[in-house]
Amino acid sequence: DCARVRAGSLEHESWPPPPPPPTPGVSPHPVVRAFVSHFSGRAVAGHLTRVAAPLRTFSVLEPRGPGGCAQRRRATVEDTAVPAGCRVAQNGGFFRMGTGECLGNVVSDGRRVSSSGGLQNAQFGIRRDGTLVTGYLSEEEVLDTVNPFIQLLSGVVWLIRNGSIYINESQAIECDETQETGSFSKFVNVISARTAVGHDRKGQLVLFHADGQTEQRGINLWEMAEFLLGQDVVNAINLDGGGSATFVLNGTLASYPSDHCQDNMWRCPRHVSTVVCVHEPHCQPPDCSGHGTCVDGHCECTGHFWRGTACNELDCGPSNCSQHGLCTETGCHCDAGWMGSNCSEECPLGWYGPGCQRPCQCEHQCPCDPQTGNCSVSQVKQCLWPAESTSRAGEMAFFTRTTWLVLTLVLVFLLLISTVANVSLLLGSRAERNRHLGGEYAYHPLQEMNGELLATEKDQTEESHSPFKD
Amino acid sequence: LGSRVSRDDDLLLPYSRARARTLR
Repeated sequence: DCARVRAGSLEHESWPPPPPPPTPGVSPHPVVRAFVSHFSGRAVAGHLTRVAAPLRTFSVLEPRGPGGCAQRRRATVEDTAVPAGCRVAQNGGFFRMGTGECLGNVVSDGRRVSSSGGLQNAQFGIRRDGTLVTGYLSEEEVLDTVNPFIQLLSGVVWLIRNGSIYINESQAIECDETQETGSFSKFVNVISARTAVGHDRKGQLVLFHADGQTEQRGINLWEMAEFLLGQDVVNAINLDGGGSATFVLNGTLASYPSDHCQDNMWRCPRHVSTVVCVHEPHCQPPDCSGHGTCVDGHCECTGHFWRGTACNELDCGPSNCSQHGLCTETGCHCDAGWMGSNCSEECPLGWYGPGCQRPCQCEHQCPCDPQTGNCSVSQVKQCLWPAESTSRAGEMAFFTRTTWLVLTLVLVFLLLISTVANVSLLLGSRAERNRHLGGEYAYHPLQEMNGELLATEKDQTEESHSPFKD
Repeated sequence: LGSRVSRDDDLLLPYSRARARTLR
């Protein structure tokens, strides 16, 4: 409140990132527990939420999404949480009631939204490597680019530091003595609805919410700190309370707000500023570098060649384009003179260029340089084979001569067969004709010769006219 | 619309509303 610290290192605790799930005794999903406990004889209801792997499942949200702080929007926690897909959501940092201005530091999913300019209030954040940070930060630390904050928000009063209640020290650091009529002290000690954020010894992020109404129901900061200590919380800061305290579970209001509606009969959730949200795991980066789909916190890369947890590495296989090409998202892009899926094949004669896509433009169908397409043709229009292609040209000439020889032999053989077949047919035809002319069984019946029947026919005629002959 | 709008009547402020926070 009172002092800006631009540079240097201030009092804060850094908790190393928890091991990735699954971790024995740690649920991979957020665990929400409801309680109704007695504080100094008063029954107070609320919720405690533990979140494993908070780097991927916890976000600080601007009201109604990105740009909300710049536009000084205010929205109910539900209105901000539902579009963001929050499974659990609570109100977050403090804000100016009249203008809607977000107060303190706000870093939302890696975007620095609001800066306190080094003003000393309690901070809670997660750095890029998953380190949980609680305490006071200089402006230089907030703007760190080596291991920047991915999520960061400001509260008022560092409740628990390294396993011990830190409220008295916080009051001194956060400038209690400058406040009029002890308003800060009252803020600490009055019973009300409260919210807090911190982490436990397992590195799980902890969200706390207690229902109440200022000076009538609820708990003070001491009671909240004691409750959190009993839940193994190591570091925690106090967030906005009173009518701002709101708890939303699966998109539905699950707490009893203390603000009245316009109709005094009912209670209404306040339109607040930032929201703390527990969601399904985000990928790193959330859009999988534009080359994949985030499924349960893991990028499933699109195409056949994007690889890596962030889908930002191109991989064309172990041959790596045979060192003759560049791996692209569509496969190997071969250098000039090479072709094939792995760029392992040289251009065939008559082709050149990247991927051997261009035909040579040489006279007399001479081959060209497979890389540049340059032709080597003499003034007398005779190919001058490039030294490196002489052997290939010789192979081609040999291949051509052999082909022609085989083709000729095959044709000659077919011609011979055809000749033999024709001769055979001709001779066979003549023999057949001769056989018919001088054959034994050629029979040409004659009806009459010189007007008389033949003797045999005569006999047959007589027999037909004597039916009683034996 | 008004039936669901909060009156913002449960104020719990860490610092006095009467003065802006000034730098030492």
